[in-house]
Amino acid sequence: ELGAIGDPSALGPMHEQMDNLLMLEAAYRRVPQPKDSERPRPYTPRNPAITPQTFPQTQAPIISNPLLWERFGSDGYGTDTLFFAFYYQQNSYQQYLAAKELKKQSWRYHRKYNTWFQRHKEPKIATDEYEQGAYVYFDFQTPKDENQEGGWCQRIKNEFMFEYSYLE
Amino acid sequence: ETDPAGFRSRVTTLFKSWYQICEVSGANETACSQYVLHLHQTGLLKGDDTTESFFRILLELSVAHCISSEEISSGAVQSPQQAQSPSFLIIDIYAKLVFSILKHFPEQESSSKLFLLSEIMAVTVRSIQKDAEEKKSSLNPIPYFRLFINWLLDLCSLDPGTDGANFQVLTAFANAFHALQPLKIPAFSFAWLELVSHRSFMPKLLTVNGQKGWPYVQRLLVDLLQFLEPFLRNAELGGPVHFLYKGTLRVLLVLLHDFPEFLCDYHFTFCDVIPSSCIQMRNIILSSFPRNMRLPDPSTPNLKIDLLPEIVEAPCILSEVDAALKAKQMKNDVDEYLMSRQQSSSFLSELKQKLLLSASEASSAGTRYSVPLINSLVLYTGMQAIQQLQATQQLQAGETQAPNVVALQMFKYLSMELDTEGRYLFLNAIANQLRYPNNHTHYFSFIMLYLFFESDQEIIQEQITRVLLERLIVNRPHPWGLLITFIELIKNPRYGFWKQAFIRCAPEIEKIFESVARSCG
Amino acid sequence: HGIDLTTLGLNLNSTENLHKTFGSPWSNEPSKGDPEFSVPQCYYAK
Repeated sequence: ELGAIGDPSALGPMHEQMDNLLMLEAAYRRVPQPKDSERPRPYTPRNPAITPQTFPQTQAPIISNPLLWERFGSDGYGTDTLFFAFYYQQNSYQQYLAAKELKKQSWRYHRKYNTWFQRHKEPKIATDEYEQGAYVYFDFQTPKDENQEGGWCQRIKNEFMFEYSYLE
Repeated sequence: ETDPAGFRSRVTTLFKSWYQICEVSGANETACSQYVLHLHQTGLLKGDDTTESFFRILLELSVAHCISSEEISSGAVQSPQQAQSPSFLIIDIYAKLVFSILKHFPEQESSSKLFLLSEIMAVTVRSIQKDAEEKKSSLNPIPYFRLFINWLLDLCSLDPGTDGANFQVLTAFANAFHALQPLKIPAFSFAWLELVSHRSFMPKLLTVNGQKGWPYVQRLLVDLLQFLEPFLRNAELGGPVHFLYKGTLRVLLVLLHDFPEFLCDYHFTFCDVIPSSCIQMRNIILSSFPRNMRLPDPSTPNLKIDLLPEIVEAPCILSEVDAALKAKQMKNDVDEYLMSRQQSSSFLSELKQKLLLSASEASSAGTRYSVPLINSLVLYTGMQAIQQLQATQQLQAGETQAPNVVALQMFKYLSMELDTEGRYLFLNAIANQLRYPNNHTHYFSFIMLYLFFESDQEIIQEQITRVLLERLIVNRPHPWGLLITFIELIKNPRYGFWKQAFIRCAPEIEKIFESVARSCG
Repeated sequence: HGIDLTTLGLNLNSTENLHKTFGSPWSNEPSKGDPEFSVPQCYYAK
């Protein structure tokens, strides 16, 4: 009676307790399994490319590993892979991770232009509502005529005003 | 009462057309919103009895399909090990219908959406309760588990138009889970804990809208601990209880790691429902400390507790400390006694009796004493004493003189007059305040050491030692305040600890003290 | 004596929040598949 363990015989109304234990044992035989929660998030590419059946038909699990995207975001890898995932893997976990890495590198997403901007220099003007100055932005070069290929490139825009209301 | 004639077949037909939209045409947004508009225009979404019947029938159809699909597939396979998983197709379709209704609901103000959600939740809870009542231990919780998983993943991640909307969705779930708690539906317990602790639910309820969701999470944790308490009280845990206990430890560890302030601020409530035999589980709660705090190593030589800046700060306590005192109409007597400044013996002599439970209460509580009442009396009295001391600036750094005498008188009286069991619970109530550096830890550490020093009966010193030691010899974590109190007890010659006969009462006890002394530096 | 809580599959020294990958109270494994994420509507560029 000195210690922590109460007197077992003094348990609560036994019948209620026994009932609960029986029910709990029944529940124990039906503990939810991982598959009961899994909802394969079907990733349907916007423009699915039909590939030969011999090609992998599902994405490699590593593509959803945050560490992979941290490596893509780290020095020496450049940002093309991040932009590729952002614009070509929309609504996927990759897009989410790529955006996170771009943000870490001080890229800022402009909601109106659907474009990522990065300060090229310190802004000349900065108020609570906006900042203005020279920015690098990631853009798609539309082809001038049909026999030219469009392509992604980075450009510099001077005197750009980034209104914070458009900052995602 | 039964549904109107033909209503069930009407609902079935509507559900089939929803199935077509989802499965056949890939559930594009336009088709979904037109379907929802149709339901709205035909008056099925008003939130009246028709609405109630509509969703109840849909749920019955979905659950029946899920269960029958499991029976068919498991009937087909040879051994139970191969039992196939049930088909969640229709449950998922139904969950998606509710999600689409709430997403495309034509009435713009969110209040009618939230009203409809609470109606759907009420229908779901009533259906589960009815099913549990009828099926008892053969209840199949999985279809309902799957339904809630769908909703947690979809509804709780609805792009919150305003945090308020999202918060009200989360509290609608919290209320539903409270109604489905293990004490009410034991056969749903494992599914229930997985839902309540789900990463799409509990963390959001703890973070959306500041701390507004904390009382809901606290209530759900209390629901769980109250169910476990009678089983944990006598430490032999059979398979199912042990499994639920370990699951509870995992959830508490996630809270300890990610939301320590939540455990800190509600420690008093949780100590009321965790049986005193669950020492490690209680230590998890008591070891939590605010994330921005750095705790000095308790075994630092000559550590000056009194000089720590946090030691004079009062901890945040969100529990209602004096609730149990008020419930027993004792609060006024305690206040009078504390203000009286004289050592009125009538109050004290009656006190002991008041802490006892009636015979019937004692049998269900597994102890002759009201633990919540003792906890409330000890902490409330201590808080009043600390307030008075701080008011008179007596509780200065380095101050060693006896704090507020009247409170001390009460503690000393209880340590001497209570019987062994009562004293154990009383000392536990004090030890439950030995946490991270704050003025409660400081005060109650002093009280524990004072009672050891002042007592003229070895049994009291032995029990104080036992209460501290049994919390230290369990696996980690150990609360900081507990460690510094025990180190002070064994290191400060003032308490003459090593002269006590009981530390040599048996070889293994002697070994324990030697190893604890070593580990405490 | 309770149990060694580091054997419950949770990395208690992690600097990251545990709840993001908390799989279930019954398993030692973190949750499989993509943790919950949502991309804002404006990420859907033309």
